[in-house]
Amino acid sequence: VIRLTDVSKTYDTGAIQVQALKHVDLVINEGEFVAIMGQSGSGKSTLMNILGCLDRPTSGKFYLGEDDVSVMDPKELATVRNKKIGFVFQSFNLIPRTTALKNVELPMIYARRPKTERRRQAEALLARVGLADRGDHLPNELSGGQKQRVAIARALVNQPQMLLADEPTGNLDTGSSLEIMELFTALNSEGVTVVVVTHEEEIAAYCGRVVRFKDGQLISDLLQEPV
Amino acid sequence: VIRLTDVSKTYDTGAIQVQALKHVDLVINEGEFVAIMGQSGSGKSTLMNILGCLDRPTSGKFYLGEDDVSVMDPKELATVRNKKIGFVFQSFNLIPRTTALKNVELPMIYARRPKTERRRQAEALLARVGLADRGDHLPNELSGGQKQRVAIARALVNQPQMLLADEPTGNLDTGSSLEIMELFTALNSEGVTVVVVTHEEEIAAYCGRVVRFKDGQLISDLLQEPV
Ligand SMILES: Nc1ncnc2c1ncn2[C@@H]1O[C@H](COP(=O)(O)OP(=O)(O)OP(=O)(O)O)[C@@H](O)[C@H]1O
Ligand SMILES: Nc1ncnc2c1ncn2[C@@H]1O[C@H](COP(=O)(O)OP(=O)(O)OP(=O)(O)O)[C@@H](O)[C@H]1O
Ligand SMILES: [Mg+2]
Ligand SMILES: [Mg+2]
Repeated sequence: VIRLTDVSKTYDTGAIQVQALKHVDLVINEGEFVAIMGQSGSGKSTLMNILGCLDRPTSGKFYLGEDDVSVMDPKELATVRNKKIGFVFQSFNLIPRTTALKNVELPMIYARRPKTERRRQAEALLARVGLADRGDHLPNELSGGQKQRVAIARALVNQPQMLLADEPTGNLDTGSSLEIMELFTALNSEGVTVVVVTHEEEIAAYCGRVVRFKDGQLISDLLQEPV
Repeated sequence: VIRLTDVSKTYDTGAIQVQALKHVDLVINEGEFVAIMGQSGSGKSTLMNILGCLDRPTSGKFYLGEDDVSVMDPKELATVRNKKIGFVFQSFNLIPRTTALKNVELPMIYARRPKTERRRQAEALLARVGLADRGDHLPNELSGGQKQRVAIARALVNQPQMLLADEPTGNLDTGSSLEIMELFTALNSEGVTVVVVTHEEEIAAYCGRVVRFKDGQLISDLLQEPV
């Protein structure tokens, strides 16, 4: 269970001050499939970075289950990040001079999984996202949508309890997008909590709930029948 | 006028060989508004890099107007790239430690335009894409869709004859996407040739022609009534 209570986030870099999130209250229960929508610049990635324990709120409380994340020690936080959360970044964040296969294996190296197991799991996930024949390519030898799919495979490789995906289909054709959403739906039916940022209504249609942001504020939160 | 005749592109990096484009014939006349569509990995960005004089075909001919691009000298080619073509990269390619405003001014520096003129034009274009208040942000202080819009502004700043945009709305909400397509439509009505790679039918609907790729081959080329 994720609980954000009166969460605000201000970026303050001297000359620049931006209130990216303003007094956000949000509860996401285990097993939900939630879409986050809103205009460009409305705070979606900022929210995802907080949920993914990659950044901290400026004010307010963030609970993961019973735990107040702001008082977790760094070791505890790293364990949550590496083992419980799978994160697909909006700009993929692949390691440049590292093959697709090695990029997907990386989280398993942090989780200290055995070498043969890592290899097998990475190959299986690359095949699952349609990239079985691209494992030995470097990121700059992959198309935009292929990089995006490597980032998705990498997020799934430690079988996370929660998947946070920031615009996971932004660079994908319709066919590939629907395949990815089918994959997320399958994971969700196995109990994985899935939160997806998207700007496409056909993608949000796979979710059971749509939360909308505008200028850093949560402006609507509606349940729906997934398509 | 762009003329590709029997153009193929193979990426050959020792262990890896990929035929990204196979025997492509394509003519785009001045003033057209063309959408390029196709699955992830089907060769669209490869095509755009060739059209933008950023990469060369492995075989076949590429004519820009009367000129065979393969026999142009580097100085001529640089002039075409910097002054006649505006290019929006799929991954934006902004300069990291440089403000949005400076990123947009960069092509005008190469074109040796006066400082005051550069500043005014850059500010006007940032305002046009809705980022008037983000000029002093660095790329890592911008949202995904904001970075994309800076890349669009930068492509327009030398008033190019041809605009090549690779997935220019991939990170934009519907409202911002339609604003960008209205902007491109306005430019096209002023005589700018516009070629847009997109995977969204609602975006392709703004174009007068849709060219589709599959596995490196051009599989269909149809005129349509723009919406
Ligand atoms: N430098 C490279 N070396 C080897 N293969 C490459 C290289 N760049 C691209 N490729 C391969 O060439 C094919 C075409 O790539 P391209 O980037 O043109 O696809 P695309 O249609 O733009 O895809 P997307 O919609 O995912 O952006 C892909 O299968 C890709 O893996
Ligand atoms: N490091 C930073 N410093 C200053 N401002 C920032 C920083 N990061 C983001 N911002 C600003 O915070 C606001 C919210 O950014 P965020 O990335 O969360 O938006 P978003 O909803 O994900 O947008 P998009 O749909 O374009 O990806 C934006 O206006 C952005 O300019
Ligand atoms: Mg974002
Ligand atoms: Mg591409």
